[in-house]
Amino acid sequence: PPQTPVRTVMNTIQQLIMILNTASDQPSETLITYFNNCTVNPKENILKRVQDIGCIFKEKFAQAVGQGCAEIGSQRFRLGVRLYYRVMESMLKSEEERLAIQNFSKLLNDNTFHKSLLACALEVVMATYSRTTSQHLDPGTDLSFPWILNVLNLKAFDFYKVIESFIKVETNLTREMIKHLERCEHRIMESLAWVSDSPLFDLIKQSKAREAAANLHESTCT
Amino acid sequence: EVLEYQFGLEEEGIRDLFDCD
Repeated sequence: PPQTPVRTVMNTIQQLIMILNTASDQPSETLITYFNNCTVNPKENILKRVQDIGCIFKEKFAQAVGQGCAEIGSQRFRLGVRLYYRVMESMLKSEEERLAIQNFSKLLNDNTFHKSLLACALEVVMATYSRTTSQHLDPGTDLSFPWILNVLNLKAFDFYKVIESFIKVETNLTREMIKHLERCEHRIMESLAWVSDSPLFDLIKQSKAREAAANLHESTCT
Repeated sequence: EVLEYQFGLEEEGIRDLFDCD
């Protein structure tokens, strides 16, 4: 059948539901094994973080769309958490294959990594459903990107870091959703990463310092 | 027609991006 805008949206939702229908709201046995392999087990912090962010997300969602729609916020969050655990597992498998290690203690205890990954999963869910609701809401009820960054108090540059890996390991994302994440990437590169408190500036400073040290070393050798 | 998503050329993984040596 011809691919109408409505058909495209329905396909994207169906695809998301198909991916997440059988997924769990809790970490899988495989993820638990990764957690147990860590020098410091991150499990309790991960569960608590998900719970805390869930409370904030549901509150902000209800504030934006009205208390009558609070249950929809809970459903969106539940889907986001399923996708978060699913992608985390795929990322760890991919990294295990690449690096031949099973201990990801530092990564799995990194708060920014988890917030970024959960934000990306939630953004996929929110973007999937956003086209089925009104597109002409006032700014106070606009839940499209970068709304999720404000909810999770996350820097755009940190969110940017997970996008490519997310697309790489979640092979069931629709073309529409990949395009959406790519648009988020572009917005971050073009403007959101360049705000005054962005971590990008620290990285540029570090990079310059390394370059200066290397130049000094080179001239000393000469 | 939008171009396909361009993955980075370097073999970089999520661990590298969060500075975990």
